[in-house]
Amino acid sequence: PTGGNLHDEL
Amino acid sequence: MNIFRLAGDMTHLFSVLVLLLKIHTIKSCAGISLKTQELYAIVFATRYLDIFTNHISPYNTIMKLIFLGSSFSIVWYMRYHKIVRRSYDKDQDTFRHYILILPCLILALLINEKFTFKEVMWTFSLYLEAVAILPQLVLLQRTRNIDNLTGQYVFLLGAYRALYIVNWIYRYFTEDHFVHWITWVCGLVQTLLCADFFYYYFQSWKNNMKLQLPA
Repeated sequence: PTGGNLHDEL
Repeated sequence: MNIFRLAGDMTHLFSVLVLLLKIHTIKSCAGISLKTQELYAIVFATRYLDIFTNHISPYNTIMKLIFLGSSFSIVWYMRYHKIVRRSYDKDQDTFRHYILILPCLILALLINEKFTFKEVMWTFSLYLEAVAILPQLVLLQRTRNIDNLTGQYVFLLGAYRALYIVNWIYRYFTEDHFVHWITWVCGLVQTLLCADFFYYYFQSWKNNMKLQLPA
């Protein structure tokens, strides 16, 4: 659960 | 990782491979905008600043390395390779791409998720990626006669972003993860910029004719 960017995408 | 994200990454990967294939085997970069390629190199360099500090998965790290390596090598080929660079349509590729960089940087400084160096750079890369295709689209419009590989390259690039949007929708409903609205807007802008090209691409495919953009 996150409100923001996990930066797990490219 | 869901199927849409994977499909998006794969079309992105294929778009780069198609371009490298064209450059490597045909030794030609005709119809390819160096301006767009330079912008993509900047996009990846500023987005993947966390490559060694933020470990997600081997898959992520490898893909990041591929995108960084391929974008910089494409720029190198187009600028310095003694055969490839001769095929570059320099006189047609006149879009002043640096005027895109500054507004993106200012926008990233003003609108971001967190005011840290890495976060601002990440946001800057999103803004820049959204508009980085513009010099390429302008060049396509100018040259009009588009060879197969160039057409496929732009098509795959557009498909990648469209699939990412489906991925965000999917993640929104299946995971608690939701992508920041900045990412949404950028992804939509990027996909819409390609929509016009998609139309003509499918037309030519349907009628089995060579891809040509209207004047």
